[in-house]
Amino acid sequence: MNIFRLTGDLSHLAAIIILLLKIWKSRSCAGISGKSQVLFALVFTTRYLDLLTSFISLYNTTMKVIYIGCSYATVYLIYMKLKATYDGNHDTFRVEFLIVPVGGLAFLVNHDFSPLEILWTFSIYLESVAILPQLFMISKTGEAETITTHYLFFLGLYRALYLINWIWRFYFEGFFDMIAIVAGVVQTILYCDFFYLYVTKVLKGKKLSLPA
Amino acid sequence: ETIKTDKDEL
Repeated sequence: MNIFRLTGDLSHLAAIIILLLKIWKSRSCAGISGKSQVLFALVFTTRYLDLLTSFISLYNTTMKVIYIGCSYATVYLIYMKLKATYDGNHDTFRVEFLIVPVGGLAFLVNHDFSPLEILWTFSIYLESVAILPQLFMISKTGEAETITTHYLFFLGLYRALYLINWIWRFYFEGFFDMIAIVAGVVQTILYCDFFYLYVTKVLKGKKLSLPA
Repeated sequence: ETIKTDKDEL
């Protein structure tokens, strides 16, 4: 464990908590893409099946349980409890265009052709594009609530910190996982446009609104 | 050499 990975995990945890609290307190999921949240729940489910097979550390197990619990709670709020506030007309990204290619790629490019490893690879590839429905929805509505932009900032920051963690681990431990690194780079690049808007607008107190 | 330790990352 190094400071970059720990900060990355805490940033990820912050994002997940911010979103869940925002929806719970405002009793509304307006502006939130339910499709992205379903994809994240799928990412955690397929990646953390090893909760049932191996124990790595209390920290590792605790965080995985929190991630899975919060992501399913968020999906539950969006599609069940607060369904009336879900903005389905703007959440129209075709997720099958993500899941099918990612599923195929996981079968073709992986470290080991075993069920757990293929599911882990699928989850790594899926996570790198899971935010697309959310970004697409913001481009369609042309704006995002400020709290939603903070959620996206911490979510994007987490994988960027993981990239530094992988540089650190390669240099100090010789650890190197090409699949996670390439997917992490793609994932972080997808946030660049948003990061620019976040820094130039939200941090200056303006509302994030895209040129309609 | 590049080793693939067990999946210890989240």
